Amino acid sequence: VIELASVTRVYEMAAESVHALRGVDLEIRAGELVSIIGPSGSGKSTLMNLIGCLDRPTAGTYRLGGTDILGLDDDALARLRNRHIGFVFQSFNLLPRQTARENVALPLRYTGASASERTQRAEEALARVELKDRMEHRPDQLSGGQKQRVAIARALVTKPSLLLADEPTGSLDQSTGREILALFKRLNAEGVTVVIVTHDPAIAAETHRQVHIVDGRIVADERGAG
Amino acid sequence: VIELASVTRVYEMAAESVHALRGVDLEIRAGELVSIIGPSGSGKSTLMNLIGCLDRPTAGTYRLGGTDILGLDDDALARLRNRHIGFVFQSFNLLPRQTARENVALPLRYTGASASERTQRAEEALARVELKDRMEHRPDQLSGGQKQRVAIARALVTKPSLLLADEPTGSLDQSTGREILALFKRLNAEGVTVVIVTHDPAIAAETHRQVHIVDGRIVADERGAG
Ligand SMILES: Nc1ncnc2c1ncn2[C@@H]1O[C@H](COP(=O)(O)OP(=O)(O)OP(=O)(O)O)[C@@H](O)[C@H]1O
Ligand SMILES: Nc1ncnc2c1ncn2[C@@H]1O[C@H](COP(=O)(O)OP(=O)(O)OP(=O)(O)O)[C@@H](O)[C@H]1O
Ligand SMILES: [Mg+2]
Ligand SMILES: [Mg+2]
Repeated sequence: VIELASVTRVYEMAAESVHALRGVDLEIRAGELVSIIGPSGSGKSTLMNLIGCLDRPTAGTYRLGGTDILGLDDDALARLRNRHIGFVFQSFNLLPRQTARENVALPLRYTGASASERTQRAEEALARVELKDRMEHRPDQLSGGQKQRVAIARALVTKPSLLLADEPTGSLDQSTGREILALFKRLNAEGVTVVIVTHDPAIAAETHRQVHIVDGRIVADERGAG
Repeated sequence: VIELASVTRVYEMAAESVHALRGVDLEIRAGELVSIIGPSGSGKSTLMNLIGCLDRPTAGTYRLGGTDILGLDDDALARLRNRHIGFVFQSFNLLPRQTARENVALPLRYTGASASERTQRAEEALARVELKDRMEHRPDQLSGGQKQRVAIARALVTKPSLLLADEPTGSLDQSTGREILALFKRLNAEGVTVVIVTHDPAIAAETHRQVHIVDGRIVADERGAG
Protein backbone atom coordinates (compact mmCIF):
# COMPACT_ATOMS: atom_id res chain seq x y z
CA VAL A 1 0.00 0.00 0.00
CA ILE A 2 3.01 2.25 0.63
CA GLU A 3 5.57 2.57 -2.17
CA LEU A 4 8.41 5.05 -1.72
CA ALA A 5 11.02 5.11 -4.50
CA SER A 6 14.30 7.03 -4.33
CA VAL A 7 12.76 9.43 -1.84
CA THR A 8 14.96 12.32 -0.77
CA ARG A 9 14.15 15.10 1.66
CA VAL A 10 16.43 18.07 2.09
CA TYR A 11 15.71 20.86 4.59
CA GLU A 12 17.08 24.09 3.14
CA MET A 13 18.30 26.52 5.79
CA ALA A 14 20.01 29.86 5.41
CA ALA A 15 23.50 28.54 6.10
CA GLU A 16 23.21 24.84 5.34
CA SER A 17 21.20 22.06 3.68
CA VAL A 18 20.20 19.13 5.86
CA HIS A 19 19.87 15.87 3.93
CA ALA A 20 17.38 14.17 6.23
CA LEU A 21 16.48 11.35 3.78
CA ARG A 22 18.86 10.20 1.06
CA GLY A 23 17.32 7.95 -1.57
CA VAL A 24 14.89 5.83 0.42
CA ASP A 25 13.18 2.84 -1.21
CA LEU A 26 10.46 1.32 0.95
CA GLU A 27 7.43 -0.86 0.28
CA ILE A 28 4.88 -1.72 2.93
CA ARG A 29 1.92 -3.95 2.03
CA ALA A 30 -1.57 -3.60 3.39
CA GLY A 31 -1.96 -5.25 6.79
CA GLU A 32 1.70 -5.25 7.74
CA LEU A 33 2.96 -4.45 11.28
CA VAL A 34 6.28 -2.64 10.86
CA SER A 35 8.64 -0.86 13.23
CA ILE A 36 11.14 1.82 12.20
CA ILE A 37 14.26 2.02 14.34
CA GLY A 38 17.31 4.23 14.32
CA PRO A 39 19.41 6.77 16.18
CA SER A 40 18.20 10.21 17.22
CA GLY A 41 18.22 12.49 14.17
CA SER A 42 18.42 9.68 11.61
CA GLY A 43 15.28 10.73 9.67
CA LYS A 44 12.47 8.63 11.17
CA SER A 45 9.98 11.46 11.84
CA THR A 46 10.81 12.95 8.44
CA LEU A 47 9.99 9.59 6.83
CA MET A 48 6.74 9.29 8.82
CA ASN A 49 5.63 12.78 7.78
CA LEU A 50 6.17 11.84 4.14
CA ILE A 51 4.28 8.55 4.47
CA GLY A 52 1.48 10.40 6.28
CA CYS A 53 1.20 12.97 3.47
CA LEU A 54 2.06 15.82 5.82
CA ASP A 55 5.15 16.70 3.82
CA ARG A 56 6.40 16.23 0.27
CA PRO A 57 9.72 14.70 -0.82
CA THR A 58 12.42 16.86 -2.40
CA ALA A 59 12.87 14.08 -4.98
CA GLY A 60 11.52 10.59 -5.67
CA THR A 61 8.03 9.16 -5.90
CA TYR A 62 5.35 8.08 -3.43
CA ARG A 63 2.36 5.93 -4.23
CA LEU A 64 -0.18 5.25 -1.46
CA GLY A 65 -2.83 2.64 -2.19
CA GLY A 66 -1.90 2.96 -5.86
CA THR A 67 -2.44 6.73 -5.95
CA ASP A 68 0.43 8.98 -6.98
CA ILE A 69 0.53 11.25 -3.94
CA LEU A 70 2.62 13.90 -5.64
CA GLY A 71 -0.09 14.43 -8.24
CA LEU A 72 -2.62 15.52 -5.60
CA ASP A 73 -3.27 19.12 -4.56
CA ASP A 74 -3.38 20.10 -0.89
CA ASP A 75 -7.16 19.69 -0.54
CA ALA A 76 -7.15 16.20 -2.03
CA LEU A 77 -4.21 15.31 0.20
CA ALA A 78 -6.05 16.55 3.31
CA ARG A 79 -9.15 14.54 2.41
CA LEU A 80 -7.08 11.39 1.85
CA ARG A 81 -5.30 11.87 5.18
CA ASN A 82 -8.48 12.43 7.09
CA ARG A 83 -10.23 9.43 5.60
CA HIS A 84 -7.50 6.81 5.75
CA ILE A 85 -4.60 7.80 7.99
CA GLY A 86 -4.31 8.08 11.76
CA PHE A 87 -1.14 9.81 12.96
CA VAL A 88 0.28 9.77 16.49
CA PHE A 89 2.79 12.64 16.55
CA GLN A 90 6.05 12.42 18.47
CA SER A 91 5.20 15.70 20.21
CA PHE A 92 1.44 14.98 20.38
CA ASN A 93 0.30 18.26 18.69
CA LEU A 94 -2.80 18.68 20.87
CA LEU A 95 -4.81 21.90 20.74
CA PRO A 96 -3.99 23.65 24.03
CA ARG A 97 -7.35 25.35 24.58
CA GLN A 98 -9.48 22.24 23.97
CA THR A 99 -10.28 19.43 26.37
CA ALA A 100 -9.09 15.87 25.81
CA ARG A 101 -12.54 14.94 24.49
CA GLU A 102 -12.63 17.89 22.08
CA ASN A 103 -9.14 17.10 20.84
CA VAL A 104 -10.06 13.48 20.14
CA ALA A 105 -13.36 14.43 18.46
CA LEU A 106 -11.75 16.91 16.09
CA PRO A 107 -10.88 14.54 13.19
CA LEU A 108 -14.52 13.40 13.10
CA ARG A 109 -15.70 16.85 12.02
CA TYR A 110 -14.76 16.05 8.44
CA THR A 111 -16.64 12.76 8.36
CA GLY A 112 -20.15 14.18 8.54
CA ALA A 113 -20.83 12.55 11.91
CA SER A 114 -23.36 14.34 14.12
CA ALA A 115 -22.21 16.22 17.22
CA SER A 116 -23.54 13.60 19.63
CA GLU A 117 -21.97 10.81 17.59
CA ARG A 118 -18.62 12.62 17.60
CA THR A 119 -18.78 13.02 21.37
CA GLN A 120 -19.68 9.39 21.91
CA ARG A 121 -16.90 8.09 19.67
CA ALA A 122 -14.37 10.39 21.31
CA GLU A 123 -15.39 9.06 24.73
CA GLU A 124 -15.05 5.47 23.54
CA ALA A 125 -11.60 6.18 22.12
CA LEU A 126 -10.50 7.76 25.41
CA ALA A 127 -11.90 4.83 27.37
CA ARG A 128 -9.80 2.47 25.23
CA VAL A 129 -6.65 4.23 26.44
CA GLU A 130 -7.88 4.36 30.06
CA LEU A 131 -8.56 8.11 30.15
CA LYS A 132 -12.30 8.12 30.85
CA ASP A 133 -11.72 10.19 33.99
CA ARG A 134 -9.60 12.82 32.22
CA MET A 135 -11.96 13.79 29.38
CA GLU A 136 -12.54 17.36 30.62
CA HIS A 137 -8.87 18.13 31.20
CA ARG A 138 -6.99 20.38 28.81
CA PRO A 139 -3.46 19.37 27.79
CA ASP A 140 -1.81 21.53 30.47
CA GLN A 141 -3.89 19.64 33.04
CA LEU A 142 -2.62 16.24 31.90
CA SER A 143 0.55 14.31 32.62
CA GLY A 144 3.02 13.55 29.81
CA GLY A 145 1.80 10.01 29.38
CA GLN A 146 -1.83 11.12 29.49
CA LYS A 147 -1.18 13.62 26.65
CA GLN A 148 0.43 10.83 24.68
CA ARG A 149 -2.62 8.67 25.16
CA VAL A 150 -4.94 11.48 24.04
CA ALA A 151 -2.83 11.72 20.87
CA ILE A 152 -3.22 7.98 20.38
CA ALA A 153 -6.99 8.10 20.92
CA ARG A 154 -7.29 10.93 18.40
CA ALA A 155 -5.34 8.93 15.80
CA LEU A 156 -7.73 6.00 16.18
CA VAL A 157 -11.11 7.74 16.37
CA THR A 158 -11.69 7.83 12.60
CA LYS A 159 -10.94 4.10 12.35
CA PRO A 160 -8.10 4.62 9.84
CA SER A 161 -6.81 1.87 7.57
CA LEU A 162 -3.24 3.12 8.05
CA LEU A 163 -1.94 3.92 11.55
CA LEU A 164 1.35 5.82 11.80
CA ALA A 165 2.70 6.12 15.35
CA ASP A 166 5.86 8.14 15.97
CA GLU A 167 7.25 6.86 19.30
CA PRO A 168 3.81 6.21 20.79
CA THR A 169 5.10 4.88 24.12
CA GLY A 170 8.03 7.24 24.79
CA SER A 171 6.23 8.89 27.73
CA LEU A 172 4.52 5.78 29.09
CA ASP A 173 5.43 3.42 31.90
CA GLN A 174 6.11 -0.13 30.84
CA SER A 175 2.72 -1.51 31.76
CA THR A 176 0.75 1.21 29.95
CA GLY A 177 3.11 0.91 26.98
CA ARG A 178 2.35 -2.81 26.72
CA GLU A 179 -1.39 -2.07 26.74
CA ILE A 180 -0.94 0.36 23.85
CA LEU A 181 1.10 -2.17 21.89
CA ALA A 182 -1.60 -4.79 22.52
CA LEU A 183 -4.20 -2.34 21.21
CA PHE A 184 -2.14 -1.75 18.04
CA LYS A 185 -1.72 -5.49 17.49
CA ARG A 186 -5.47 -6.00 17.83
CA LEU A 187 -6.07 -3.32 15.21
CA ASN A 188 -3.47 -4.94 12.96
CA ALA A 189 -5.19 -8.30 13.36
CA GLU A 190 -8.37 -6.54 12.14
CA GLY A 191 -6.57 -5.41 8.99
CA VAL A 192 -5.10 -2.02 9.87
CA THR A 193 -1.63 -1.36 8.45
CA VAL A 194 0.51 -0.24 11.39
CA VAL A 195 3.88 1.55 11.21
CA ILE A 196 5.55 2.37 14.53
CA VAL A 197 8.69 4.43 15.09
CA THR A 198 10.18 3.23 18.34
CA HIS A 199 13.32 3.42 20.43
CA ASP A 200 12.08 0.49 22.55
CA PRO A 201 13.57 -2.83 21.40
CA ALA A 202 10.82 -4.67 23.27
CA ILE A 203 8.21 -3.03 21.05
CA ALA A 204 10.21 -3.55 17.87
CA ALA A 205 10.57 -7.23 18.74
CA GLU A 206 6.78 -7.58 18.75
CA THR A 207 6.35 -6.27 15.21
CA HIS A 208 6.64 -8.52 12.17
CA ARG A 209 9.30 -6.45 10.41
CA GLN A 210 11.99 -3.99 11.55
CA VAL A 211 13.30 -1.28 9.22
CA HIS A 212 16.57 0.28 10.39
CA ILE A 213 17.48 3.85 9.42
CA VAL A 214 20.84 5.52 9.91
CA ASP A 215 21.69 8.99 8.62
CA GLY A 216 18.77 9.18 6.19
CA ARG A 217 19.24 5.76 4.63
CA ILE A 218 17.66 2.36 5.20
CA VAL A 219 20.51 0.11 6.29
CA ALA A 220 18.56 -3.03 7.18
CA ASP A 221 15.07 -4.46 6.72
CA GLU A 222 14.46 -7.59 8.78
CA ARG A 223 11.49 -9.86 9.04
CA GLY A 224 11.01 -12.20 11.92
CA ALA A 225 10.32 -11.85 15.62
CA GLY A 226 6.85 -10.58 16.46
CA VAL B 1 19.47 18.38 51.14
CA ILE B 2 15.83 17.74 50.15
CA GLU B 3 13.31 17.34 52.97
CA LEU B 4 9.64 17.02 52.05
CA ALA B 5 7.24 16.39 54.96
CA SER B 6 3.56 15.54 54.56
CA VAL B 7 3.52 17.25 51.19
CA THR B 8 0.16 17.41 49.49
CA ARG B 9 -0.68 18.94 46.12
CA VAL B 10 -4.25 19.36 44.97
CA TYR B 11 -5.14 20.81 41.56
CA GLU B 12 -8.45 22.65 41.91
CA MET B 13 -10.56 22.57 38.78
CA ALA B 14 -14.06 23.87 38.16
CA ALA B 15 -15.74 20.50 38.48
CA GLU B 16 -13.24 18.44 40.47
CA SER B 17 -10.18 18.44 42.72
CA VAL B 18 -7.25 16.32 41.61
CA HIS B 19 -5.17 15.01 44.52
CA ALA B 20 -1.88 14.63 42.67
CA LEU B 21 0.27 14.16 45.81
CA ARG B 22 -1.15 12.81 49.07
CA GLY B 23 1.06 13.24 52.09
CA VAL B 24 4.53 12.64 50.68
CA ASP B 25 7.53 12.31 53.03
CA LEU B 26 10.86 12.23 51.21
CA GLU B 27 14.44 12.92 52.21
CA ILE B 28 17.29 13.03 49.70
CA ARG B 29 20.81 13.74 50.93
CA ALA B 30 23.43 15.72 49.07
CA GLY B 31 25.25 13.64 46.48
CA GLU B 32 22.63 10.92 46.09
CA LEU B 33 21.64 9.40 42.72
CA VAL B 34 17.92 8.66 42.92
CA SER B 35 15.32 7.50 40.41
CA ILE B 36 11.56 8.09 40.73
CA ILE B 37 9.37 5.45 39.12
CA GLY B 38 5.64 5.01 38.75
CA PRO B 39 2.68 4.71 36.43
CA SER B 40 1.55 7.45 34.07
CA GLY B 41 -0.35 10.08 36.05
CA SER B 42 0.94 8.97 39.46
CA GLY B 43 2.39 12.39 40.44
CA LYS B 44 6.05 12.22 39.43
CA SER B 45 6.22 15.49 37.46
CA THR B 46 4.16 17.19 40.17
CA LEU B 47 6.72 16.02 42.74
CA MET B 48 9.64 17.17 40.58
CA ASN B 49 8.09 20.63 40.13
CA LEU B 50 7.79 20.96 43.91
CA ILE B 51 11.36 19.81 44.52
CA GLY B 52 12.55 22.22 41.81
CA CYS B 53 10.73 25.16 43.45
CA LEU B 54 8.57 25.71 40.36
CA ASP B 55 5.39 25.03 42.31
CA ARG B 56 4.25 25.20 45.93
CA PRO B 57 2.59 22.40 47.93
CA THR B 58 -1.05 22.72 48.99
CA ALA B 59 0.04 21.47 52.43
CA GLY B 60 3.20 20.22 54.12
CA THR B 61 6.71 21.57 54.38
CA TYR B 62 9.77 21.67 52.13
CA ARG B 63 13.30 22.42 53.23
CA LEU B 64 16.02 22.60 50.57
CA GLY B 65 19.60 22.75 51.79
CA GLY B 66 18.20 23.69 55.20
CA THR B 67 16.18 26.64 53.86
CA ASP B 68 12.43 26.70 54.42
CA ILE B 69 11.29 27.08 50.80
CA LEU B 70 7.78 28.16 51.71
CA GLY B 71 9.13 31.19 53.53
CA LEU B 72 10.70 32.60 50.36
CA ASP B 73 9.05 35.08 48.01
CA ASP B 74 9.00 34.48 44.27
CA ASP B 75 12.16 36.52 43.57
CA ALA B 76 14.19 34.68 46.19
CA LEU B 77 12.84 31.40 44.86
CA ALA B 78 13.87 32.29 41.30
CA ARG B 79 17.38 33.25 42.42
CA LEU B 80 17.76 29.98 44.37
CA ARG B 81 16.56 27.96 41.38
CA ASN B 82 18.86 29.69 38.96
CA ARG B 83 21.91 29.31 41.17
CA HIS B 84 21.55 25.73 42.36
CA ILE B 85 19.03 23.75 40.33
CA GLY B 86 19.16 22.39 36.79
CA PHE B 87 15.82 21.10 35.49
CA VAL B 88 15.25 18.91 32.43
CA PHE B 89 11.52 19.21 31.69
CA GLN B 90 9.47 16.29 30.44
CA SER B 91 8.25 18.44 27.55
CA PHE B 92 11.56 20.31 27.16
CA ASN B 93 10.10 23.87 27.35
CA LEU B 94 12.47 25.35 24.77
CA LEU B 95 11.89 28.87 23.46
CA PRO B 96 10.61 28.34 19.91
CA ARG B 97 12.14 31.45 18.31
CA GLN B 98 15.65 30.94 19.71
CA THR B 99 18.40 28.69 18.40
CA ALA B 100 19.70 25.71 20.35
CA ARG B 101 22.71 27.77 21.44
CA GLU B 102 20.55 30.70 22.59
CA ASN B 103 18.25 28.35 24.50
CA VAL B 104 21.17 26.74 26.30
CA ALA B 105 22.84 30.11 27.06
CA LEU B 106 19.69 31.61 28.58
CA PRO B 107 20.16 30.48 32.23
CA LEU B 108 23.63 32.09 32.22
CA ARG B 109 22.15 35.57 31.81
CA TYR B 110 21.45 35.72 35.55
CA THR B 111 24.96 34.70 36.53
CA GLY B 112 26.73 37.85 35.38
CA ALA B 113 28.76 35.99 32.77
CA SER B 114 29.85 38.03 29.71
CA ALA B 115 28.19 37.45 26.33
CA SER B 116 31.21 35.66 24.88
CA GLU B 117 31.53 33.50 27.98
CA ARG B 118 27.84 32.56 27.79
CA THR B 119 28.24 31.59 24.13
CA GLN B 120 31.32 29.50 24.82
CA ARG B 121 29.74 27.66 27.74
CA ALA B 122 26.58 27.00 25.74
CA GLU B 123 28.66 25.51 22.93
CA GLU B 124 30.56 23.29 25.38
CA ALA B 125 27.30 22.08 26.90
CA LEU B 126 25.91 21.26 23.44
CA ALA B 127 29.12 19.46 22.49
CA ARG B 128 28.74 17.28 25.61
CA VAL B 129 25.40 16.03 24.29
CA GLU B 130 26.75 15.60 20.72
CA LEU B 131 24.86 18.54 19.20
CA LYS B 132 27.78 20.69 18.04
CA ASP B 133 26.45 20.60 14.48
CA ARG B 134 22.92 21.67 15.46
CA MET B 135 23.68 24.87 17.40
CA GLU B 136 22.01 27.20 14.90
CA HIS B 137 18.82 25.17 14.60
CA ARG B 138 15.64 26.36 16.23
CA PRO B 139 13.47 23.78 18.05
CA ASP B 140 11.21 23.20 15.03
CA GLN B 141 14.34 22.33 13.04
CA LEU B 142 15.41 19.64 15.49
CA SER B 143 14.36 16.02 15.94
CA GLY B 144 12.61 14.94 19.15
CA GLY B 145 15.74 13.47 20.65
CA GLN B 146 17.77 16.52 19.67
CA LYS B 147 15.29 18.80 21.46
CA GLN B 148 15.58 16.58 24.51
CA ARG B 149 19.36 16.90 24.43
CA VAL B 150 19.13 20.70 24.13
CA ALA B 151 16.95 20.66 27.27
CA ILE B 152 19.59 18.54 29.00
CA ALA B 153 22.43 20.85 27.94
CA ARG B 154 20.48 23.86 29.20
CA ALA B 155 19.94 22.18 32.60
CA LEU B 156 23.68 21.60 32.98
CA VAL B 157 25.13 24.87 31.70
CA THR B 158 25.00 26.67 35.09
CA LYS B 159 26.79 23.73 36.75
CA PRO B 160 23.97 23.18 39.26
CA SER B 161 24.45 21.29 42.54
CA LEU B 162 21.01 19.67 42.13
CA LEU B 163 20.00 18.13 38.79
CA LEU B 164 16.33 17.22 38.33
CA ALA B 165 15.63 15.29 35.14
CA ASP B 166 12.01 14.40 34.27
CA GLU B 167 12.24 11.46 31.86
CA PRO B 168 15.47 12.69 30.23
CA THR B 169 15.81 9.76 27.82
CA GLY B 170 12.17 9.25 26.76
CA SER B 171 12.88 10.46 23.21
CA LEU B 172 16.34 8.96 22.83
CA ASP B 173 17.56 5.77 21.20
CA GLN B 174 19.17 3.30 23.54
CA SER B 175 22.75 4.21 22.72
CA THR B 176 22.26 7.97 23.15
CA GLY B 177 20.25 7.32 26.32
CA ARG B 178 23.15 5.37 27.79
CA GLU B 179 25.51 8.26 26.99
CA ILE B 180 23.23 10.66 28.85
CA LEU B 181 23.05 8.33 31.84
CA ALA B 182 26.85 8.05 31.85
CA LEU B 183 27.05 11.87 31.81
CA PHE B 184 24.68 12.08 34.79
CA LYS B 185 26.69 9.48 36.70
CA ARG B 186 29.90 11.42 36.05
CA LEU B 187 28.28 14.56 37.44
CA ASN B 188 27.03 12.58 40.45
CA ALA B 189 30.55 11.28 41.03
CA GLU B 190 31.66 14.93 41.12
CA GLY B 191 29.13 15.68 43.88
CA VAL B 192 25.98 16.71 42.04
CA THR B 193 22.74 15.45 43.60
CA VAL B 194 20.79 13.79 40.77
CA VAL B 195 17.08 12.91 40.76
CA ILE B 196 15.74 11.20 37.62
CA VAL B 197 12.13 10.39 36.82
CA THR B 198 12.25 7.47 34.43
CA HIS B 199 10.03 4.82 32.86
CA ASP B 200 13.15 2.88 31.80
CA PRO B 201 13.99 0.09 34.24
CA ALA B 202 17.50 -0.08 32.81
CA ILE B 203 18.11 3.52 33.89
CA ALA B 204 16.49 3.00 37.30
CA ALA B 205 18.69 -0.02 37.86
CA GLU B 206 21.79 2.15 37.47
CA THR B 207 20.79 4.59 40.21
CA HIS B 208 21.59 3.97 43.87
CA ARG B 209 18.02 4.31 45.11
CA GLN B 210 14.55 3.82 43.53
CA VAL B 211 11.51 5.68 44.90
CA HIS B 212 8.19 4.21 43.71
CA ILE B 213 5.09 6.39 43.45
CA VAL B 214 1.55 5.21 42.86
CA ASP B 215 -1.51 7.48 42.93
CA GLY B 216 0.25 10.36 44.68
CA ARG B 217 1.88 8.29 47.43
CA ILE B 218 5.33 6.80 47.90
CA VAL B 219 4.77 3.05 48.08
CA ALA B 220 8.39 1.83 48.11
CA ASP B 221 11.87 3.27 48.60
CA GLU B 222 14.62 0.83 47.72
CA ARG B 223 18.36 1.08 47.91
CA GLY B 224 20.65 -1.23 46.01
CA ALA B 225 21.41 -1.89 42.40
CA GLY B 226 23.32 0.91 40.71
N1 LIG C 1 12.71 21.79 9.71
C1 LIG C 1 13.99 21.34 9.74
N2 LIG C 1 15.00 22.11 9.27
C2 LIG C 1 16.27 21.68 9.32
N3 LIG C 1 16.67 20.48 9.78
C3 LIG C 1 15.71 19.67 10.26
C4 LIG C 1 14.33 20.05 10.27
N4 LIG C 1 13.61 19.02 10.82
C5 LIG C 1 14.50 18.06 11.13
N5 LIG C 1 15.75 18.44 10.79
C6 LIG C 1 16.97 17.64 10.92
O1 LIG C 1 16.78 16.47 10.11
C7 LIG C 1 17.29 15.32 10.77
C8 LIG C 1 16.22 14.25 10.86
O2 LIG C 1 15.19 14.67 11.73
P1 LIG C 1 14.06 13.67 12.22
O3 LIG C 1 13.13 14.48 13.07
O4 LIG C 1 13.47 12.97 11.05
O5 LIG C 1 14.88 12.62 13.09
P2 LIG C 1 14.38 11.37 13.94
O6 LIG C 1 14.99 10.14 13.37
O7 LIG C 1 12.89 11.39 14.07
O8 LIG C 1 15.04 11.60 15.37
P3 LIG C 1 14.50 11.35 16.88
O9 LIG C 1 14.66 9.88 17.14
O10 LIG C 1 15.42 12.17 17.72
O11 LIG C 1 13.08 11.79 16.96
C9 LIG C 1 17.79 15.77 12.14
O12 LIG C 1 19.20 15.78 12.16
C10 LIG C 1 17.22 17.17 12.32
O13 LIG C 1 18.13 18.05 12.98
N1 LIG D 1 -2.77 21.51 36.07
C1 LIG D 1 -3.44 20.38 36.39
N2 LIG D 1 -4.76 20.43 36.67
C2 LIG D 1 -5.44 19.29 36.98
N3 LIG D 1 -4.89 18.07 37.02
C3 LIG D 1 -3.58 17.96 36.76
C4 LIG D 1 -2.79 19.09 36.41
N4 LIG D 1 -1.51 18.67 36.17
C5 LIG D 1 -1.52 17.33 36.36
N5 LIG D 1 -2.76 16.91 36.70
C6 LIG D 1 -3.16 15.54 37.05
O1 LIG D 1 -2.36 15.17 38.17
C7 LIG D 1 -1.94 13.80 38.06
C8 LIG D 1 -0.42 13.74 38.21
O2 LIG D 1 0.20 14.37 37.11
P1 LIG D 1 1.76 14.25 36.87
O3 LIG D 1 2.08 15.10 35.67
O4 LIG D 1 2.50 14.57 38.11
O5 LIG D 1 1.93 12.70 36.53
P2 LIG D 1 3.24 11.86 36.12
O6 LIG D 1 3.48 10.83 37.17
O7 LIG D 1 4.37 12.79 35.81
O8 LIG D 1 2.79 11.09 34.81
P3 LIG D 1 3.59 10.71 33.45
O9 LIG D 1 4.43 9.52 33.75
O10 LIG D 1 2.45 10.39 32.51
O11 LIG D 1 4.36 11.90 33.02
C9 LIG D 1 -2.42 13.30 36.69
O12 LIG D 1 -3.49 12.40 36.88
C10 LIG D 1 -2.85 14.55 35.95
O13 LIG D 1 -4.01 14.34 35.16
MG1 LIG E 1 11.59 11.73 15.60
MG1 LIG F 1 5.34 13.29 34.08
